[in-house]
Amino acid sequence: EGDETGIMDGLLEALQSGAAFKRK
Amino acid sequence: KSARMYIQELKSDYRDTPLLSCLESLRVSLNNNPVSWVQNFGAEGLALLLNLLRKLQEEKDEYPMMGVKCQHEIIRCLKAYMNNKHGLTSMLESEEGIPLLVRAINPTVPHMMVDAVKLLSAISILEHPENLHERVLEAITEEAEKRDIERFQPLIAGMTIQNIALKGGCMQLINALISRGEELDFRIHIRSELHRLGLRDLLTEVRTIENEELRVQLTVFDEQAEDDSEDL
Repeated sequence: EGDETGIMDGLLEALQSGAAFKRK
Repeated sequence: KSARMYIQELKSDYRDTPLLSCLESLRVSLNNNPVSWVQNFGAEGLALLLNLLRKLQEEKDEYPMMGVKCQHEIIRCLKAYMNNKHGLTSMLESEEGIPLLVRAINPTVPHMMVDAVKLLSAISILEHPENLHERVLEAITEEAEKRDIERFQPLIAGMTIQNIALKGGCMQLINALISRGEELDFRIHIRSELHRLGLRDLLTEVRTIENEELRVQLTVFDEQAEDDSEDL
């Protein structure tokens, strides 16, 4: 907790691949 | 160099080349050191970076080239700073962070605008108790009011620039803002606002560009619009 890294990299990758937009 | 040393340097009113070197070196440190280093840089370091960004945005006519390079480097530093939970929380707690990133949506500096819209897209889709896409949209609206322009005008302008990464980045932010809207009316409203500014015609041309990143964003945009149209 508090030490998670790569958050932005993960979000940017999910946005770029389209995975961030998959409907739940 | 320790985080404390960078804090001292950021306080010492460097300009031009020394400032740019300091920021480039800071970005490398933020990217490559453990989270504890970023924690030492902390909210104080973030506040210094944001203050500096604001000053450079306000003074941009004085030293145009170097000032813009430094602004872009600060945005890269912010990305590195936000790449862990501690930094991200601290950025979201700052009142100025999102509005300053919105001010960096400047189509005359495409390479900086790409980074700014991508960071804002990422913030918009974060799972967070506060609806962050609303905060981003509010900042976009307020900045446009200050400049007396339509709020999506800078994104539309970005779509007209011959820079594929920028077109992709603009569509990514548009998709992020629309997809996080819970209400159908909201999503339809945002799309119609964009179409009124000419997005539909622009997309006809953009669709002819062969680029995977762009194709993904256009597919997302079309599919979400189709789903909403069916729901309607």
